[in-house]
This record gives sequence, structure tokens and C-alpha cells, in this order.
Amino acid sequence: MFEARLPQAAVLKKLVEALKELVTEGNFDVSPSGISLQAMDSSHVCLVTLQLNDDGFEHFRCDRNMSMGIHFGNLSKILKCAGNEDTITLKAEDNADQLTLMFESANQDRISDFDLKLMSIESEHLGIPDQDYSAEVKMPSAEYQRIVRDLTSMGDTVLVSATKEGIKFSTSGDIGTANITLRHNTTPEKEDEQTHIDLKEPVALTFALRYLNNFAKATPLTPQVKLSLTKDLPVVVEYKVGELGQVRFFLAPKIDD
Amino acid sequence: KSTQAKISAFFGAG
Repeated sequence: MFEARLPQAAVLKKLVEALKELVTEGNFDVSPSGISLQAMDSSHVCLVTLQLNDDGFEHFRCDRNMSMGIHFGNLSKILKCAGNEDTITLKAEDNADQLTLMFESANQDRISDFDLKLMSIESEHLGIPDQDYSAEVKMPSAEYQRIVRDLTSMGDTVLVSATKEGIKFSTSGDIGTANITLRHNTTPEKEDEQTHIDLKEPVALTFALRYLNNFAKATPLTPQVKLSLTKDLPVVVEYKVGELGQVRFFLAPKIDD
Repeated sequence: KSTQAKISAFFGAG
């Protein structure tokens, strides 16, 4: 038996909206410690990982580990039927072929349940090593969204370089070139509006803007995003989901021939 | 000219 209850459906709605275009389907691995997901995009250029911790839920019960194959487009259709403020409960019997989603309105005068058919998805599980990054940059997620959107109008790839001057995003295309630099800035009173650059050594990497833009679909989840960069390694773009956990996007760099 | 790397080139089977 698996049962997980969240006080606000909005969180799950936003999570699925952030994932569904990048990864059409994937396995929700449930265990007593929470729900996790690892899925690659169809071209195997990026990897999405999701971790939702058991203690971040209002109620969490998982008697045995299960892998639930989910089509995110279909899950999104069901979640559109939930109000943002609804309480949401996910339920499945052991070895079930369906996941039940129950929505309750705040004053409990409306209760609905939807069953989502589960799929059998074979997925290769990748081991992601823990490591120290050359540069870790925390910035407002809306700023990240704006930068990658603005640069997409100029080019297809972006050179991200972190130095003691700041983090610079550069692109070029048929119409010209663009550079946007963000400096370490702890002036704003609100921590959410600050930019923190933690630099161990300068690093510069090139990435496809299309994917970085896609990651920005997670912006509504949280006001800050963290970028982690190391030479010749995938960039990590991380959005924390309150006390519940986080979603991380790993994007392989472009490598000079 | 640059080539897009695959993510599996960086992370092993786990």
C-alpha cells in the first residue's frame, strides 16, 4: 500500500508542468523515504531527477518499494482537474496497475478521484556521483528564465562562464551577439532576490539554449535556482520545492570537435 | 564546431 498526502495540489501541478515536455514518461520510484524519479529526454542529452522526501508530505506511507510508470502528459491532464488549494492524495495498492489521485477542496465540500493507468517503462538508471563544483551560482529563478529566453532570440547555444567578475552568458547568431553578466549581489533585502556566486575556480562551458529554456518551466516552483558548473561536466540546474525536496536538471555540454 | 554530448557519457549505470 502506498499513500501520500499533500496539502496543496499546486506543488504537484507545477512539478508536472516543469517536466512533461522534457520527459514524456518515467518511473515514480516510491519507497518509505519518499518519491523519486530519474528520466532522460528523448535525445538523451539531459537528465531530470526529482526527489520528494517522505517527511515533506502531510502523510506518507509506503509498505513496499514500487516503480510506477507514468505518462506525464496524462498525469498533467488529471492534475488540471485539481484546484490549486485542493489537498491531494496519491494512492496505489501493492503491484497496482493504476494510481489513484484524490482531490479535496479546502472546506471538504468537493471530493473527486481519478485513476491514472500506469505503464511499464524500462529505464536505464544512471549513477550520479557526488562532487564538488568549480562554480555554484544561486540567482532569482525569474532572472535565469529571462536570461535564457532573451538569449534564445539571438542564438542556439550559450557560453556560460563563471569568473570572479560574475557569471556571464554569451551567445551569437545571424543577427549579432549578446552577453549578459550577473554579478554577486547580496544588496537586496529579500534573500530570494540576491545572487550568490561561489567560485572555486573559473569555468566556461557551452550548452544548447533550447534545454536551458525548457528547465525554466520550473520557475513557478520557487524564487531561486542554483546552477552548478565544472569543466567538461553536465551543468546542474536545481529548483528546491520548499521542504518537500527538489528537481534537478542535468544538461550535457557541447564539446569542441 | 562543437558536438552535443550525451548525458550517459558522464554518468555510469547506477
